[in-house]
Amino acid sequence: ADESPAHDEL
Amino acid sequence: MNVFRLLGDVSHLVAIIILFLKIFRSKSCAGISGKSQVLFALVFTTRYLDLFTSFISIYNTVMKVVFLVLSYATVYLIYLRFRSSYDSESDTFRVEFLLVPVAGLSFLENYDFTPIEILWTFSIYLESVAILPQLFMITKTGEAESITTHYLFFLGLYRALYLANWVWRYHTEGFFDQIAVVSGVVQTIFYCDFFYLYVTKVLKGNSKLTLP
Repeated sequence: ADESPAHDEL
Repeated sequence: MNVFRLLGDVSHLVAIIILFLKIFRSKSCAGISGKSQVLFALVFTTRYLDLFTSFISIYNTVMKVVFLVLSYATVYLIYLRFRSSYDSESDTFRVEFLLVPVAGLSFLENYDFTPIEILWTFSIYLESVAILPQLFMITKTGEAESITTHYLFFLGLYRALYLANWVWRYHTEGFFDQIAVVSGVVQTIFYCDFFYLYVTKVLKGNSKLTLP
């Protein structure tokens, strides 16, 4: 799995 | 936070408020696809599960609560409060044709095989197709009230602004969320046809959008 970007968006 | 994302969130909020007020004040949900609104409530529910577990900012938390409350309130208005005006004969899109592929894909292509992450991925994929029942309903009835087209305009604009936000974040902080970007492109493409009609017809002052 690619790195999981922090879900800081709505 | 950057101006594109802020404008995108504002555009999204404006769209949701326009729809809610249209139904609440006209006491009618004629021309509105209840199925799309249920899908949007599902998008917010599966995306904002981290509402209580991860705090990002006051803004982030407040907007999540507002989106959840308004989307469920809109579903309530359509299916309960003003259900007599709900045009179920025109709202016939088979949502299972959206839910099954989206659910399958979220298990196949995700960042992390955990419940929270798979549900987040599901919400991203689902949001890109959630408007299809509404667009299908408009093509079926051949018309849409102008207030409904303003709702769709701001809803389509929001994800287009998010695309600009991702370009900006890629160049300024190297941030790249492939799943969100690809889904966002697909989602915005679905609006292109509508955007053309909106600019050429509604903005010319037509009382409502009638499809050729």
